[in-house]
Amino acid sequence: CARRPRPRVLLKAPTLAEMEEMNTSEEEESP
Amino acid sequence: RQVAVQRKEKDFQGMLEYHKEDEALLIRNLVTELKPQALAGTVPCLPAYILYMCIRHADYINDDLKVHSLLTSTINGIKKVLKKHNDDFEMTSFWLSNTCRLLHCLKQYSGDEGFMTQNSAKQNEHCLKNFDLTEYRQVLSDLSIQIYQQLIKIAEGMLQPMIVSAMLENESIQGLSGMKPTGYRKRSSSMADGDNAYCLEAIIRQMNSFHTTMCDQGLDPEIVLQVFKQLFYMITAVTLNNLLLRKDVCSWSTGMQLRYNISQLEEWLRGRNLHQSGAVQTMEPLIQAAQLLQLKKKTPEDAEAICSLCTSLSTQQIVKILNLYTPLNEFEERVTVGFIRTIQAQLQERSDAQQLLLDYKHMFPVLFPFNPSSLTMDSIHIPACLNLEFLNEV
Repeated sequence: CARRPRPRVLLKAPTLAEMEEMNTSEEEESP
Repeated sequence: RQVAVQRKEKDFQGMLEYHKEDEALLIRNLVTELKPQALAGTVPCLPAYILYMCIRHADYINDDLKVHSLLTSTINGIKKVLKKHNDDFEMTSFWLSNTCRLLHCLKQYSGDEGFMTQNSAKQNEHCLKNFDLTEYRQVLSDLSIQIYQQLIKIAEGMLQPMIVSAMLENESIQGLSGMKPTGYRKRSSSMADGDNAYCLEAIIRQMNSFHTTMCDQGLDPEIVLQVFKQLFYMITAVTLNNLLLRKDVCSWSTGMQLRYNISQLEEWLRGRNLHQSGAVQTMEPLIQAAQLLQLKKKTPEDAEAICSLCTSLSTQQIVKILNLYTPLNEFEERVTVGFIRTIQAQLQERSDAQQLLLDYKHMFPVLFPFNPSSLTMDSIHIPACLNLEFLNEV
């Protein structure tokens, strides 16, 4: 009989707004 | 004696491998610096498929950091390119198509049975093995909504300068110009006689161009329908608002021209197979306003006919048009105060909106129905023009 697939691990993602914030602060930090 | 040994090519499993340090180059060549024209003649939404194949390999080697990093860089790259080209319809439509396709791929190959009903056996082999990307799907869905809104804003900005001129001022019906209300002839808006005068053909040409671009780029047909419903609503709102504010266009002849223009737009929708979009329904108040301009406005029977016909116009709008209505010549009478009172009395029980003008900036909520692809990943060819030689087929 077929093997049961292993459950996939949920990858946590920031929201679009959080990504925007992270991106902005990275740009500010870079010289 | 030499024996020719034929090396069997390893089967391509539809995955693309890259070194972590090449991620920035991948995003640059495939997202931020890519010109949609470079992909003419290739599979629509090729960048989305390539990105999925890279995600799939990172999933295959169970590298969660690589998946996180690639998805974050992709999303930031798309946002960057949209910001840079925030008035470019083609570019925005291109990234809407690709973002939606990537979202569809993450569903189709998620391993969730609900999204696999149309998959072939081969496609089922291409599902993600280790990670559940549900949260990233939400981010891509939110991003798709943002891109859709940008696309509508660009299209509206291109159409808006044409609307009043093309819908209300331009006369394409022969002989109508002589039937303009007395005293208003040649007194329409300053745009009409200047360089910015547009005819309906200009609107239709522009919409043909929007439609061809979106279809060529493989944008989901359901989204294309929603774009046109939104654009037709905006055309209706801008035209009706102008009609409600300008006495010189509230005449029988403008009603006639307007009805003709609307029928041309309806015919265009049918010709492009867009009549199921709901666009015609959004034009209903304008269709009724054009009819109201043409109907007789004298007897109680006329009042009854107007009330039963103009169901998509508010009482305030009907009364305003009747008040503004300008007779063609000395033989046609003005609408009497008594007639308007009869109308008001008949419509008293209607509980309709109090506002006179339509909100031309109103946006219908957009939906992105799941649209799986029949394409299998191992059949996708990466053209040399993409400069992605550093990707290894696995």
